[in-house]
Amino acid sequence: DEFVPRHDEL
Amino acid sequence: MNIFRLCGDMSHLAAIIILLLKMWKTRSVAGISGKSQILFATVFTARYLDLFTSFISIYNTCMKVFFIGTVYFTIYLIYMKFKATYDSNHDSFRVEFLIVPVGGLAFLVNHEFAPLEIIWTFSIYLESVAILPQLFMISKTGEAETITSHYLFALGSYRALYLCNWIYRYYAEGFFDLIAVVAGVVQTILYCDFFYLYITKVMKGKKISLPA
Repeated sequence: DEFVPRHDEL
Repeated sequence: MNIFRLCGDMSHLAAIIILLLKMWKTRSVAGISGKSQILFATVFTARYLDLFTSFISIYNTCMKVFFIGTVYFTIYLIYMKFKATYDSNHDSFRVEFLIVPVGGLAFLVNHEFAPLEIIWTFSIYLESVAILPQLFMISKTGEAETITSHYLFALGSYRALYLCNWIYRYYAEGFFDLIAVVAGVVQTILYCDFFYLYITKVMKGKKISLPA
């Protein structure tokens, strides 16, 4: 499945 | 972390500090939209739910705690401490017209149909329009205090710098988050009109006064 970007930003 | 994102976060931090200083020094929240601050509080609460579940860095955690703490303190100042100076008549934007479509869109367009991901997407979409009540209030009152203009300039610059951060991360790390980028572009575009007024007026020492 589509890569879910890890939310590492504020 | 890159210089664009760091400058963006610092600009965001500056905006929040400018706002708090304006309220604390003038002991007044005149010209500030409480509704926008409530939307920002919703954005931060929804986005930082992972504050205790996923640790990114000390910096990330400290900034999240600071942003959440200050936005709720701002709401306290507006609706309680300096309530007498809150101009609710001009802060009349119907935020339900923002929250409902944004909530619906978050369900339809997201990276993964999972609760935390949908809530994160909701916070991204909501942030892009959260400033509308504030801009609407300025258009109704026809003018903005200079300190409020500085607040808005710093707040608008933060997401514009994030756009640069995403360009950099795309080329440097291959990182790309379409949802964040599209919402960030919308958010920055909403400030363009204000940026024009800020640069042509405030930078020359004039006050921003829209044709009422």
